[in-house]
Amino acid sequence: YNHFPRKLKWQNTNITFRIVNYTPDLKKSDVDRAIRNALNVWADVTPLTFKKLNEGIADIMISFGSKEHGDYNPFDGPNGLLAHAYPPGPGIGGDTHFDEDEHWTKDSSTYNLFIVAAHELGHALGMSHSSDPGALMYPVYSYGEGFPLAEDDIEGIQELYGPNPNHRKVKPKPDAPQKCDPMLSFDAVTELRGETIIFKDRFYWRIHPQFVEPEQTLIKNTWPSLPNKVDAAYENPEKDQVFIFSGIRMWALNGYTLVDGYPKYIHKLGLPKSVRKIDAAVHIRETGKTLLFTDEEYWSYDEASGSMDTGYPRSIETDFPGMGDEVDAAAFHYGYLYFFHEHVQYEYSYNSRKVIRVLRANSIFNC
Amino acid sequence: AGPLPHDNPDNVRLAERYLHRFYGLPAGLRGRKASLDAFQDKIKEMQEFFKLEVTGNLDENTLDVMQQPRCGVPDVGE
Repeated sequence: YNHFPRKLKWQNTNITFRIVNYTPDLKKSDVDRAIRNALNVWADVTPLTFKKLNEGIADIMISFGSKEHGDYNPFDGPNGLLAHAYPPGPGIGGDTHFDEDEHWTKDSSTYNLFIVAAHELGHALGMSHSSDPGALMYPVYSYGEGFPLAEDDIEGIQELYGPNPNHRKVKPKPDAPQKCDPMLSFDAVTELRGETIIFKDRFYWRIHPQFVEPEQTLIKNTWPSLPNKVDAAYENPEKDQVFIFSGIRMWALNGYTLVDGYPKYIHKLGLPKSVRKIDAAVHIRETGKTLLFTDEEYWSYDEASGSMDTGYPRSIETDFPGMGDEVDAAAFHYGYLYFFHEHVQYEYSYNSRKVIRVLRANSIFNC
Repeated sequence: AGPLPHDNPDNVRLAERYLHRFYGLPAGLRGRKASLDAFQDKIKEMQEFFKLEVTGNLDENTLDVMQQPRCGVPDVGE
């Protein structure tokens, strides 16, 4: 998190706000609710209280405007800049402006007013931009459900105002995982047209052979309709599709585009109804088989016939000796299977049927 | 292969506007060398903030981030 220079903050904890005008995109009551809820997000974790004024000058004056809207800090039409706010202070300090050229919503379509308002009101209270992509104060818009503050945001605002004396219970979003954390584990790993995609919590890393640094992004930023947690993923290069599993549902991607007709139930693959989650999936190009790992067993799916092979499930421990009995994620490169479990990665020779090397999971990032 | 992103004048204009707005890239006419140095320094600052590869070059990843919808408050307080 970051603060503004000189750590600008309100000198008292009773702050007033006024909604000067309303967007026609939403009902007035929806705007009122979005702003009130956005203020409550910050009130939940600080001693701050917010009182609404219907006339006169409030500390935080909230308005919707287009292009040049009176502060010589113009908006730019649809998309691009969504809103801005001024740090605490007299006059324009604390004022919060939304670009009326955006389409404001109360759901995940286009721009959710509550999410943008919570971010902007963070500025109005003294928070500058965070470089943590999981933080509300990260400068790029992303839609998410639940309590929008991350630990990072809470630490930042409490450094200015202290905690809420009433100890309100909130469920902050965890900070973005750090790629070189020695205890880092993965949720899922897949190839995607020559790139490697690694899912962890609400995020994924994209490793491109021509980029030195992996790129970390929120799953929802790229695929808003995917769930926040991915259990397994694999690429079938013949179909040019990546399959993503979460719980009993699966999605297909063609490139970065979601394929129509999904989500489907994983049981359509031929898994029994007792399987509620796939831990890891990997496609073996040479055999045309996809291995699906569930708890301590694995299944073999024949891509050509679209059916499960008979004789499965089989024990992971028996068929892949040397690497324990559970798998978080799996990948296949040049005759080697790479199994990830907790913070360890096992390099397993598919031909000689043994573990060749044991590495840290994040050695994939050159950590 | 198409031209590199930084060769495209539209991309350079987009980057200049972005850096001017969010990273305090100084406006005005300056010597070519000084101007290029300032541009690259500001790109590096932006790449560091967004945890991109810090090259000072206007690569595809950097342009992608510049084109995402965002808040209008500068990323650097000063």
